[in-house]
Amino acid sequence: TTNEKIFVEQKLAVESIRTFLNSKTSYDVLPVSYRLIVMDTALLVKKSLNVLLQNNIVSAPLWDSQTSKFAGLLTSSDFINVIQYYFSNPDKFELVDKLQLNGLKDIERIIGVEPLDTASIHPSRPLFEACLKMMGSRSRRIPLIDQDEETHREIVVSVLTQYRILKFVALNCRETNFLKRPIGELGIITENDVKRCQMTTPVIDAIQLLSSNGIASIPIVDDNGVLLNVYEAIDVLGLIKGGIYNDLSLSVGEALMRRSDDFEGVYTCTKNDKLSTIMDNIRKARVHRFIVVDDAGKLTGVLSLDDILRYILLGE
Amino acid sequence: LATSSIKHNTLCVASIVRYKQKYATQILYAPL
Amino acid sequence: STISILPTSLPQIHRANMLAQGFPAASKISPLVNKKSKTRWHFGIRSHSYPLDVMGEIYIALKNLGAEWAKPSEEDLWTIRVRWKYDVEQNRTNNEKIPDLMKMVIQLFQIETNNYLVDFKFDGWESSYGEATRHSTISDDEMSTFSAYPFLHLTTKLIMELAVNS
Repeated sequence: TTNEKIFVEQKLAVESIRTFLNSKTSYDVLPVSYRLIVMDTALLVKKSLNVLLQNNIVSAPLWDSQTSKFAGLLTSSDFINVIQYYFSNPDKFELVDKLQLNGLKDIERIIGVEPLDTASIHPSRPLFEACLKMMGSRSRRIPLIDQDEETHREIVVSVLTQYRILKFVALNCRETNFLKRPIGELGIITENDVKRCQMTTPVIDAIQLLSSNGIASIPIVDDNGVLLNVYEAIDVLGLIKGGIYNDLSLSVGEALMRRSDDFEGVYTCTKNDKLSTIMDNIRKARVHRFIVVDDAGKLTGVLSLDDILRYILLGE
Repeated sequence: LATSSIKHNTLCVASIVRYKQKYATQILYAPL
Repeated sequence: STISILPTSLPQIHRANMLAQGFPAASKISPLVNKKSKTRWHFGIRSHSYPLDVMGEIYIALKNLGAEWAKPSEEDLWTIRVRWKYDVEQNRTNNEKIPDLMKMVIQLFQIETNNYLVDFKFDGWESSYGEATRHSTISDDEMSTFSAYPFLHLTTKLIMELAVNS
């Protein structure tokens, strides 16, 4: 029957994509020429925020010039930790203002959060292996580390993200066109206990939800559960731009007014959509998640890039 | 070596390095 | 496909809704200007000082930073061949010898009248314990994994020293 045909085609397509991911290395994903922004761990946290915003990036590898070693990744989680620390210690503004990047570990320890376990991998390892390693770490990205041939010192070659890998698959694997089963049948949507808030929720509560659940976005719904927007972890960067922490008293709706006008909007889908069209959208746009809604626009779940990648690597 | 003007007491230097057959512009931001 | 972009999430529409609902801070919050301030790059660092003064400042900065340099030849006063101990906590695994002397060539160029450029170039590694490093054997073409970070780090120290001194 048609359904059986679709089922078999999807299974074969997934296997073919896996073969592709095993046949390529992380090095293959790198453009012929690219730039990599790295920050010295002696830089002030508030300066590093300027650097990220100025370069329109949300993360950067850190370099410890004392040890001449890669010192992990700066991500939005670090700024969320600093905000939580400051919110609990409002008298410590001086310390926060003078905090250097190499002090972020102390902040993690003080507020009792798990450090982001940044795995890394050699650029010449199979892409499939890099994806597996990345799924094990919460940072949703994986640094590619090699060694200087002569001094054996570490080189941060680049950082791969789930988005970059899925885009690479969407651009290079025609088999994605055969992923025609409805995503509601694949068991990959996060539907139970989806964290959500309302426009009037204090933004600090939304930030707490992001941090305590290890998630990167919080859907915003109205009184009837209809989806209105999403508060994303990277929105935090705009909230404390310039090292100003006064806006923590804002509501989520007010904080979202900080978003720049080139924000492309929140992508939604329904359970009947297929991974073929999902991958089509990833190929064409900068989309980092799909919020699943029902016909009335009510929130029913979240489909993250992690969910999609996990299915491609391990599903079926 | 490429440099950009010092802003907010932050120095930014870069150099373009060949990594195997690809070219990485490695950019380092350091405090002045 | 029922994939779409949520209209109420577009910044302009969100802002209009917030103002319409009379959120207190709404009128005061401006969107982040994603100014893509393209970083303007220069080769090396520029100087309008008198050439010999520039060279003097560089020698003083190198001296303050503990670097050493080859005696300049009469013909070429505008090039400095530097050797600089790259002092980092080396957790030497099986006490392998890591080359620890970075060589750098610093050269003054005249762009136009009263406009000069100081260029910094990486020039290989040496070992303070005398061993000839493999750099001499590996040709630049074969060298395929080179870390620029130590070079970038030392040039930031030199530029800071020059900036602070001047």
